[in-house]
Amino acid sequence: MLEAKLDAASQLKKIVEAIRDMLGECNIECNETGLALQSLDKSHIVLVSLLLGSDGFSEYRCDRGVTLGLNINSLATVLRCANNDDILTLRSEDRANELILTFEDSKADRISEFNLRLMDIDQEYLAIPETEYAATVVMSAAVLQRTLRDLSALSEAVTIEIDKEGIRFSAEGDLGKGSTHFKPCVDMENAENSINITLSEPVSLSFNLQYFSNITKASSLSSTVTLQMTAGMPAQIEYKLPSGHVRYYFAPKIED
Amino acid sequence: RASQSTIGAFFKKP
Repeated sequence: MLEAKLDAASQLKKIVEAIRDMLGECNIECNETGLALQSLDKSHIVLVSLLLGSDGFSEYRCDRGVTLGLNINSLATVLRCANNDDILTLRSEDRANELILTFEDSKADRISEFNLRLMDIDQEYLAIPETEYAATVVMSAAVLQRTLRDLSALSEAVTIEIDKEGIRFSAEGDLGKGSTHFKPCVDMENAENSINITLSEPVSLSFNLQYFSNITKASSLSSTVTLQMTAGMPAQIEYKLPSGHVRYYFAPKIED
Repeated sequence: RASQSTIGAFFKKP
């Protein structure tokens, strides 16, 4: 069986909000090390990989592997019934057909319980290759989100160029073109505003901005985001969690 | 012209 407790329901609410627009139904695999999810979005452009280590829970118990086949939007609907600071418990018996969620306020004078029906989902898993990326950029998650939102007014695609001078985002559409360039920098007072670039060779890739905008909904999970790119390969975009991560593998646009 | 690729073109089933 699975029994996992979080001190604040907001932790799971934010994670689910970060993936719900891309994923429909998917399996969450639970074992003694924690919860994991790997799923393609409906268009197969983004692969979402979520890891929630058992250390990230205030209490965690899972003696035997459990697969939770869930509709992510149904999970989001139920989670909306929890207050952000409620204590959240997830429970599922071995081979059960439901996930039980309880929400308690800190004084434990209100307890809500919801049972979510589980589904048998025949899901494809892909092998994510171990890769040394040509360029790695760590930057503010909010700044990345803002930059992409601005450029989406111009075009449906963004080109990202990374070289030793910095990272450049550009877009071109019917009304004209625009770009934002960030130089590597260290902000001693607000470390999350630093821009750190590690590079073995310059890279330029283009991406669909609508999907990118869905990815950056994870910005509430972490102050920084790690963007990794290699020419002609999907980008890896990672938001770190206290114990785990949400990673997106994002297929680029390729010149014909 | 650029066309959108899919993840399946890069990552294979194990």
